[in-house]
Amino acid sequence: GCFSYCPCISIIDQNHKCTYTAKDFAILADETRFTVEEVEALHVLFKRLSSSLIDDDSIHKEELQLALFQTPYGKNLFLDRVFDVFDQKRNGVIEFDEFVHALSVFHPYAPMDEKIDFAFKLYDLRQTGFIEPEEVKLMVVAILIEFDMNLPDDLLEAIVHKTIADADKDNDGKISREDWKAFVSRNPSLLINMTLPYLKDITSVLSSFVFKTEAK
Amino acid sequence: KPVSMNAFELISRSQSFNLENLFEK
Repeated sequence: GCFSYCPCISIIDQNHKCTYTAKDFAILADETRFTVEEVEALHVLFKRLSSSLIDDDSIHKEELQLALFQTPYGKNLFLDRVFDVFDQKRNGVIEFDEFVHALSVFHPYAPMDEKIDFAFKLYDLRQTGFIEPEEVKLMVVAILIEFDMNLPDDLLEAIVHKTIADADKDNDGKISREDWKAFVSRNPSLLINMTLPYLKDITSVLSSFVFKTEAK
Repeated sequence: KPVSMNAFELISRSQSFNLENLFEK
């Protein structure tokens, strides 16, 4: 029913949509790095994203894809992983509480450990607890497509080999969570994509969006 | 020299792996 679908203690309106209360926003603010005002601003963004293709209270994968890549079509390795890591309840959609929790990791003030852990989950494509050479290769191939580059297989293998060797402290041919933690702690710039500077300023970024939308 | 490159450097700078677009409009 509605309540199993709806997070927190939100109210269901006549259209079977979640109406978040001030208390919901306060709880989410309490659980994350955001203030209540920032959670409210994120709700504006969430409403836009969750109604872009299907007008409900959840972000479907196609809606996330549309927002990130301006097209709902095609297959994207990263999109699949980002979506899965955001979808904590694993019910195939991103709900507002999941959205706020996941974005909190990308806050400039979020602890480094959270960012390290989140990145590991993303790159552990098959969720085996290790980042394996095959997974690194899949990610490199996906990025080469993005840059419209083609590398011969031996060069590709060399990049994969170097990547594993750089981080694989215990020499078992794959990157464990501990390997990863030690490696990115030495090379924090590798986590640059785990921080969204916008989140420090979310209320003004999104109020300018609301203003532009209303102006249209 | 791409061989001297660590794949995670590429990934961290990749556009397809950047959530900033969520805030673009």
